Amino acid sequence: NNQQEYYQRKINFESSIRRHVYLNSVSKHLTNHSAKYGVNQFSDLSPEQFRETYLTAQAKVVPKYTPLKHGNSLKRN
Amino acid sequence: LPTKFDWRDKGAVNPIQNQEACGGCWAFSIVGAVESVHVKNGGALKQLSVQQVIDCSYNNHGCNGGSTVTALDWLNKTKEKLVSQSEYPFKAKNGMCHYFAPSHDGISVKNYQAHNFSGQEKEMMARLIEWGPLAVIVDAVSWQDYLGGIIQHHCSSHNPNHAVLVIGYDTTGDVPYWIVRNSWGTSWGDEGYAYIKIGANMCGIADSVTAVFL
Repeated sequence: NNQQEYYQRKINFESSIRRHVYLNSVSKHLTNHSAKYGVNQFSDLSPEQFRETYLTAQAKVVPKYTPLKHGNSLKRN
Repeated sequence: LPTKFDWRDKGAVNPIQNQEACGGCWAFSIVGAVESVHVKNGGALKQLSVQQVIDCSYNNHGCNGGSTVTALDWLNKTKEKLVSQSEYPFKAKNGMCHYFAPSHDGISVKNYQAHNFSGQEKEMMARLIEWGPLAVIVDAVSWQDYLGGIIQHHCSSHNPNHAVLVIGYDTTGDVPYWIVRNSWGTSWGDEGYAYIKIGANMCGIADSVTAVFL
């Protein structure tokens, strides 16, 4: 319904295709278990739109795991 | 340690969910962990309410983002019971917190742990088996284009931005990998799952790891 949005999504899609070529260029030298990159439901989003919508988790700084200390505290719990 | 382990084999993992355009991955990951640990403790597999966590975890920002640690801290402090998905369905948008009577059926958290396992992924494998599926924060920028296979490149560990659930691992092949349950529907990745190489803190998978105890 919105021609401007259609063209923007088309540009995003074309950028995605170029990105897939780059991402797959490293993988093809590896085993056939390597990750593959290509068209999916996010291909018409810009990386910024994707980040804003889906990459919204905040990581807290957490203590390094120390097997003895945390193993003991778990047993106490 | 067994060479491979998958909580799906124990019937402890619900089908892949779809967060749609709601940035609530943090809630999906911890609710998935609670569902699985409930089965590990001898309970039945239930689908619990993600929307309840999105609406009620007041130190987070609902569909605009949040932290797994903050959400678990809230569940642990308030002892709020997670009700079933059918009683508090997912709407993919922020809403008013709906409170239930203390006598209402639900699952509450007894405790949780949050650790950095970088450089200790073997230890993390042991804890996955002992504690149950682990909610982790990864750098998922390159996941926009992911179709399947084992992620071994293009994934930094410096920009954690997406919460997922590690439900297993497999070390039987040339490249050992984590089995990761995402919340972007079954049309993403390998039927909704991603595989990440073990041993190099790929995507920062070991940097922010949380486990829940019921």
